[in-house]
Amino acid sequence: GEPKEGAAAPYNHIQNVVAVMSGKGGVGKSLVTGLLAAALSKKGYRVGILDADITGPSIPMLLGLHGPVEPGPVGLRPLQSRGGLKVMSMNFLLTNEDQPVIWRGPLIGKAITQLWGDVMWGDLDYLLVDLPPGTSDAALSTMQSLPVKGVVMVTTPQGLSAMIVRKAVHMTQAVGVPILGVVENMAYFICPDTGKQHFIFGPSHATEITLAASAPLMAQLPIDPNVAALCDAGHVEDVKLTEIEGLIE
Amino acid sequence: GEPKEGAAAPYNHIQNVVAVMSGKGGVGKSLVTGLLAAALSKKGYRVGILDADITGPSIPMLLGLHGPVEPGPVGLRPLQSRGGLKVMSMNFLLTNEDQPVIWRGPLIGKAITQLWGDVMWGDLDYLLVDLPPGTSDAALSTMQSLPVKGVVMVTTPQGLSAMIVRKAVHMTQAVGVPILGVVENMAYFICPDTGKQHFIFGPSHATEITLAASAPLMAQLPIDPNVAALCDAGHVEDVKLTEIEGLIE
Ligand SMILES: Nc1ncnc2c1ncn2[C@@H]1O[C@H](COP(=O)(O)OP(=O)(O)O)[C@@H](O)[C@H]1O
Ligand SMILES: Nc1ncnc2c1ncn2[C@@H]1O[C@H](COP(=O)(O)OP(=O)(O)O)[C@@H](O)[C@H]1O
Repeated sequence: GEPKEGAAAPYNHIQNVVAVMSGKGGVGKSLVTGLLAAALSKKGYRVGILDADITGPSIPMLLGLHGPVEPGPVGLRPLQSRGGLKVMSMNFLLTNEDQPVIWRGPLIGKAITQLWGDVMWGDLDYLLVDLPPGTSDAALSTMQSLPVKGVVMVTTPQGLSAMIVRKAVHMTQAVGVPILGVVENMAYFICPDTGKQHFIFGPSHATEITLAASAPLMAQLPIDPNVAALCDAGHVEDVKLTEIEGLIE
Repeated sequence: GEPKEGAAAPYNHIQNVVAVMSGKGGVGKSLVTGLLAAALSKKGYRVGILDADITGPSIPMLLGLHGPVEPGPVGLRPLQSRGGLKVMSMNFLLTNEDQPVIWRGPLIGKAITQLWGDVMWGDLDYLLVDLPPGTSDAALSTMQSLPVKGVVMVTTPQGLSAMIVRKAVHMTQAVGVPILGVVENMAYFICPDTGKQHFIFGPSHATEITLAASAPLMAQLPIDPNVAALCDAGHVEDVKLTEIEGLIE
């Protein structure tokens, strides 16, 4: 649909909006969003992250960012991460981060269009949108109200994940947005004692997604305790994985 | 709120409705729902599962169940698992399980009250409701339209999970439903070669949940490749974990 014009529209010049999606929860969408944003920023691009997970926002914690946000002349000013990413999330608007946002669909949809149109993003080469699980209000409002150029699909090896991610693939195709690529996360665990790979979540079902999406497998990320530790410490920008190069194509 | 009366209400006699929730996706809510239901059924209770994850239903795959469902005189007849669990899920109503359900909030809320009131559950000691991630329509409709006696909260070790699960705890408390206990999933991985425990997702933050919820830690489940394999094979009822005893208290 036609992107809604918010108060900050004249101030914002965003070249590419890319959504990170999966349909399934806990596969690593927020992690992949953080890794992708950090890698693009290191290459010199101006990058922002819109956390569209209104009731379960993880992006602020991954980047060690906390509210409140300052109002600007035409909209809210996004926070900036240590690496220079511009970030906006529902958690920045809460007085207490433990506070639940108990909103039904229509308010969720409205919140997303406000995080797009009423935030002073400024000049960005890329705005990454971290979508929550499901194919409901958040995903629909994002696809209908933002000029999404493409979607990165995130999955994990399990057959169960593949079944649900395929639903997200079919939704994305139904709204006519291209799928740029697929990232398989938690593909294996390397035992630090033996160096052996353990396929904890079973053999990969990523081909079921790449075929359904007609999109390439961009990367297969390992389960890495250092990644979890850096995420909990708010340092996702410091994660070093050789596979991240594959994310930037 | 007052439970809505569906067509099947006169036929259904359900003693206890228990919701399995987390707020965060991918922590193992569906797995815990399946384990809890199977353990209660083995003890001789009559158990049902209502899959309230309308856009991302995992329960059917964990139990190896597929639609279609048959209509009965006063409502839809639930399917039965190999272990005798009565199960109803959105996936049974789709012509193709890859099909996304692209519904906004109001339709999701309505679907949940129909899965409650228009299904011939019959006589059950326990009906477990597997909630999707988030604190939006599905959770609200469940808490407001079903007589939920209590909630089991599921988390994983990460600080990030604990922050989001605390939101679900505060939501549950806000609607006045007791929290029966907390299950921490993916607590550690035992290397098959060395027998050593690896805390892949870091040290446990479960105490942050048990304190916020004033509820006991019911179990800490390991990451077990056999569990993932049994889930993908539709045999969650065959999962053997010594920790499951703790789930039934
Ligand atoms: N490859 C990985 N290795 C280790 N931990 C991971 C990995 N991927 C994700 N995690 C952990 O799991 C958490 C959940 O991932 P997240 O990105 O929040 O998933 P989603 O956004 O899909 O719900 C992360 O915060 C991180 O702690
Ligand atoms: N303890 C575990 N060990 C191995 N695999 C697990 C474990 N818990 C969950 N899984 C895998 O992760 C998948 C996701 O869990 P699921 O129950 O669907 O999470 P949720 O319902 O919270 O999204 C399961 O299907 C299973 O394959």
